[in-house]
Amino acid sequence: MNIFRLAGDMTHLASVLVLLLKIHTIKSCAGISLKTQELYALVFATRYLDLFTDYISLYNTLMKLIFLVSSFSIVWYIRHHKIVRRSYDKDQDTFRHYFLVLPCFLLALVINEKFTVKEIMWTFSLYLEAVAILPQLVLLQRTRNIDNLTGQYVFLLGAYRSLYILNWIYRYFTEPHYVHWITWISGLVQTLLYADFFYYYFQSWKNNVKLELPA
Amino acid sequence: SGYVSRHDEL
Repeated sequence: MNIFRLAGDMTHLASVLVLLLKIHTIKSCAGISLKTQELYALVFATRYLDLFTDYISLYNTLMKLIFLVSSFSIVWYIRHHKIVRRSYDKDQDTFRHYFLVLPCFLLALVINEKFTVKEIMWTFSLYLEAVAILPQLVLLQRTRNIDNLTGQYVFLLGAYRSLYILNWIYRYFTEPHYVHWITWISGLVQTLLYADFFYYYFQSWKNNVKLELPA
Repeated sequence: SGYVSRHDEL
């Protein structure tokens, strides 16, 4: 475990907590894409299959549980909570996210490190996570005024993977034979998808104006 | 190397 990875995990945890805070305290999911949340729940469900079979560390197990429970409870909140669901704008959240699932699965069947069920599911979760933010980014472009918590949520979600990239660079130089092209490339693609969001987020922060993405 | 050692990250 290095500082970049710890910072990445903490940033990821912070993004989840910001989202839960928003939904649980102000009972609103305005501007949040249910589809991205569903994709993330699927990402964690397919990536943490080894939760009960392989024990790496208490930290690892604890964080996996937190991400699993939080992602599924966020989906539940937006879908079933009597107050929160009213603030979900399904007419705007129209990205056909099922079209992302199949290509990622097929790609995982073709490009993976080992042709086993666990490995293919893990690789699928990696590809899916790379594109899971797309429905949310599309929704942000449609939502005129993005509230602060939503902006912070997306920023932290993008930042965590950038920190993971630093972690991979660090591990590449410190651990012999540490080479994981699949992880590195999908992590890079994922981070690049946030590039324009980061730009506008930084501009809004620098000029102290409301965050707005061009349509 | 085994699955566990290759997937020690979140």
